[in-house]
Amino acid sequence: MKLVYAIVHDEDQNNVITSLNENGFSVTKLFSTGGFLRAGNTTIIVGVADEKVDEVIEIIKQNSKSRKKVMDTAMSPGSGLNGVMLSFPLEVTVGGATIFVLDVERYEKI
Amino acid sequence: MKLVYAIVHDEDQNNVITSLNENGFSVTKLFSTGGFLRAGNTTIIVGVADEKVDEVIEIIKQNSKSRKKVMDTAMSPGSGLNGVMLSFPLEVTVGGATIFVLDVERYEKI
Amino acid sequence: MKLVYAIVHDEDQNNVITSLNENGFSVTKLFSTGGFLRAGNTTIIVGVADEKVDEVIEIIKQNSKSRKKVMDTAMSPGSGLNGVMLSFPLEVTVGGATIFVLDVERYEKI
Ligand SMILES: Nc1ncnc2c1ncn2[C@@H]1O[C@@H]2COP(=O)(O)O[C@H]3[C@@H](O)[C@H](n4cnc5c(N)ncnc54)O[C@@H]3COP(=O)(O)O[C@H]2[C@H]1O
Ligand SMILES: Nc1ncnc2c1ncn2[C@@H]1O[C@@H]2COP(=O)(O)O[C@H]3[C@@H](O)[C@H](n4cnc5c(N)ncnc54)O[C@@H]3COP(=O)(O)O[C@H]2[C@H]1O
Ligand SMILES: Nc1ncnc2c1ncn2[C@@H]1O[C@@H]2COP(=O)(O)O[C@H]3[C@@H](O)[C@H](n4cnc5c(N)ncnc54)O[C@@H]3COP(=O)(O)O[C@H]2[C@H]1O
Repeated sequence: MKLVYAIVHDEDQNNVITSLNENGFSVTKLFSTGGFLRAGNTTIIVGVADEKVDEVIEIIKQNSKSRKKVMDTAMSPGSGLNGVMLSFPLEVTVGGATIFVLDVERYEKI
Repeated sequence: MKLVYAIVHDEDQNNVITSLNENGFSVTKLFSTGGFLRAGNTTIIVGVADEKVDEVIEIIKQNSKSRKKVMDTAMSPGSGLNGVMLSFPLEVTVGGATIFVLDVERYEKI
Repeated sequence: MKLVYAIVHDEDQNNVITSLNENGFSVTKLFSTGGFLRAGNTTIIVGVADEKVDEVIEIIKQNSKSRKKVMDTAMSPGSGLNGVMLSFPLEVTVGGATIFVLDVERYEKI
């Protein structure tokens, strides 16, 4: 058993979850925020049999796309700019999804 | 050290957490939602010594029970019904708890 | 690749996240609550290359400090006091951060 952890855009999370459910996978949604842009995003966790991990990742890939976000550097929360108050807008590419697969030692359903 | 991840009903989470605390276990609660029923539930994480995992799982079992939830299929969010607008109520059994145990390679308390 | 899971105080989370970002690390923030004091805290997750784990933990250490919190035992939510209604305030030391490091079997960025 593996635990697939995926951080996706808020705009994609509904399609990702619905598509996973339609393919028979159970999903839990956690509310999260990105550290850098401080904007809301969605973290989903999917416990899945080892041989189904590829299929789950493929479904996430098909339902999430990268976007360009404009960040006003003057309000930059976590940038490496070390306090320099620039004011031009900075364009940041936010990827479709960031996925971590962890090994599950034991699984129980009560 | 292991990290016990348990997804429980909102109605059971208070008893589960209180009972774990009373038995000397520390718990962190994350707010979550089920993918299929789109209803709120609770994800708890418990970092615990290897030999205590059975005890933690037993406490969760004793404090969570499965329930039947009625879902109006006409509003079914993630069903495999592929858009067919049925309108009879569908009864779904939601288990007591779903538990994943992960291995912790390193633990630090600051 | 490792997944660093850290539970920090709400008062420290901004410094922890900003400092991690300034050092080139990506962070996701989950909203959480402590089981015992039932007060809000912050759980952050950082996916990081194996050889950078020490650096991430050091940054978290430098930006989080332990505090004493006063808990009114009469309202004690999860204590082992088994229902005895004491009313003197109880001082609880809440550590700076609790950190779990998990192994990541597979990492994908879409
Ligand atoms: N320290 C830094 N310096 C310069 N640029 C930075 C940066 N941290 C992030 N960025 C950029 O900003 C985008 C949004 O990051 P944010 O932290 O808000 O939102 C992130 C974060 O919530 C999560 N994430 C990505 N990688 C992660 C990791 N290794 N560990 C934990 N969470 C991660 O996925 C979201 C999207 O990440 P993505 O990489 O596609 O897109 C990132 C990346 O292009
Ligand atoms: N492998 C896994 N990985 C991650 N999270 C997991 C999981 N298995 C269960 N969960 C979490 O636990 C909740 C209860 O699951 P349970 O299987 O008892 O009860 C489920 C199950 O009986 C049914 N169900 C879920 N997904 C389904 C699907 N794709 N097709 C048919 N029935 C589904 O609906 C109930 C409520 O599901 P919901 O998604 O709202 O809420 C789920 C989900 O948040
Ligand atoms: N092994 C673990 N697994 C999962 N999460 C963990 C954890 N160890 C710590 N945490 C998380 O970190 C917060 C701070 O824990 P700390 O041990 O520094 O500080 C704790 C500890 O000094 C004390 N405490 C916690 N549980 C206790 C218990 N069962 N009996 C007595 N004291 C307890 O109360 C403080 C606040 O606890 P609270 O639960 O509100 O909040 C906890 C919890 O959210």
